[in-house]
Amino acid sequence: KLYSNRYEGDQVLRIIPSSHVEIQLLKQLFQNMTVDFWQPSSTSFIHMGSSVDIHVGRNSTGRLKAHLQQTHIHYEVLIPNLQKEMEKQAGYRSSRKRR
Amino acid sequence: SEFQYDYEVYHPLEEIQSWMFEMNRTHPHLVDMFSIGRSYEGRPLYVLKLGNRKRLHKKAMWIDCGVHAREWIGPAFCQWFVREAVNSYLHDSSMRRLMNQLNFYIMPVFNVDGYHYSWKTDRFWRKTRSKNAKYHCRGVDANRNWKVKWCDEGASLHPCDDTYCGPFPESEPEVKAVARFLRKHRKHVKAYISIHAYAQMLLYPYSYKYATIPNFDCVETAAQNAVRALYSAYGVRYRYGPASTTLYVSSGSSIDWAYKNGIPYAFAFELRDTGYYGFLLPEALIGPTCMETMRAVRAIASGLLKKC
Repeated sequence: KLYSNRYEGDQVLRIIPSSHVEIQLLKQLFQNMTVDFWQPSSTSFIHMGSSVDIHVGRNSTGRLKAHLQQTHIHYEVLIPNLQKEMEKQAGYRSSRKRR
Repeated sequence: SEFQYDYEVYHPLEEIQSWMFEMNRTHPHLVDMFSIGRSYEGRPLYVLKLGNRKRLHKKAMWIDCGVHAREWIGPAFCQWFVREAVNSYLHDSSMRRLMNQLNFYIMPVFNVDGYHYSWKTDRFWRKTRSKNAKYHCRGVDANRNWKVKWCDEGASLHPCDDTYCGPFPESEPEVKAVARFLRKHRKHVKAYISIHAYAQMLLYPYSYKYATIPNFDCVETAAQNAVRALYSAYGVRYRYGPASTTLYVSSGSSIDWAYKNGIPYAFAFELRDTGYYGFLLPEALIGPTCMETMRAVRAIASGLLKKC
C-alpha cells in the first residue's frame, strides 16, 4: 500500500462560501480543526464565491460534515477516498508498464 | 543503447537527477548542467542551462518547478520542456531560433527536500524541510520566503502553518541560492517563470499589493498571447492577470521578487486542473498538460525577442 495506507478514508471536500457569515463560520471551524488546505493555502484567503478545497483526515470527516450540515453550508466531495485514488492511479501505471 | 525515459509518468528525485546527468552527457552542445548550491538537507540544487553555446551575451529565461513539493506536475513539465527543446532543435525552426537567441535556465526541482519527502512520507507536503528550534513543525513556504514585503499579508509567522514565511527572508538555502544566481545574472535574465499547480492560471505581479506594474501593457499582452497559445492545444481555459486579484494577496513571492530585481517578465503558472484531481493529476494528463504549457512558455519566450 502506498504511503503505508495513511490516506485510507481521507477525503477532499469543496466548499464555496456564499455569505460573510459562512466565511466566518468556516474560519472559526478551521481554527479548531486540523485540515490540509489544497486551495487556497490558508484560511485568510477564503472569499465569498471562491472554492475552498480541503483534505480532511478520516477521523475528522464525520465531524466536519456534521458541522457543515448543521450550519447549512453546502459542500461537495471531490475525492471520496484519497488512498483509493492514489492506488488506482498507481494501478494504471502498472498495467501500462505490463502492456 | 538509446536512453529511454518516460516523460508521462511522475519520477522520484533520484530518477530526475539521473535524467539530468544523462541529458547533460548526451547533448553537450545544447545542455550544461551545474549546481547553484545545496538544500537544507544537503542535496545539490541542479540547474540545466539550455541554448546554443556559440552565442554569448544572450537574453535568458529562468524556469523553476517544484517550489511546492506536492505539485508534481511542475517537475514533470520542466523535464518535458527540456526534452522538447533539445529534441526539436534540429527540425523545428522556431525552437531553433529560441535556443540560438536565448538561454534557458531550467530548475526541475526547486524544493528537493520537500519533493523527496512527498515521495517517501507525505504526498501532500508543501514546504521545505528546514527545522525550527522552538517548534516541532518543519518547513517554510518557499513562495513566502523572498525578500519583498516579506511576511506581510498572505503569509504566516507561525512555523506550523503551510504559509510560514520563515524566520527571515531567504532563510531557506534553496531560496537564497536561486536569488543569488538571479542577482548575479540580472543583466541577462529577462523572464522568470515559476511552475505551480493547481488552478489553471497565469499570474504576474504584483502578489503583495493591489497595484498595476509599470510595464503592464507588455506583460498583459505576453500573458494574453500565452494563454491563447495554451488554449490552442486542447481548448483548456486559463485565467490570467495580477496574482493579487486573480488568485489572492500574498507577500514574499518569487515573482514579486524577480520583478523587483529587474526581470521585466515574471510569471507564475498554476497548471491543471481546477480541483477534480487537484494535486493527484493522473499521469495520463501529464502529456496534454505539458504540451499546452509548452506552447504558452514558447509564446512568452518568443515575446522576449521582440521589443515592447
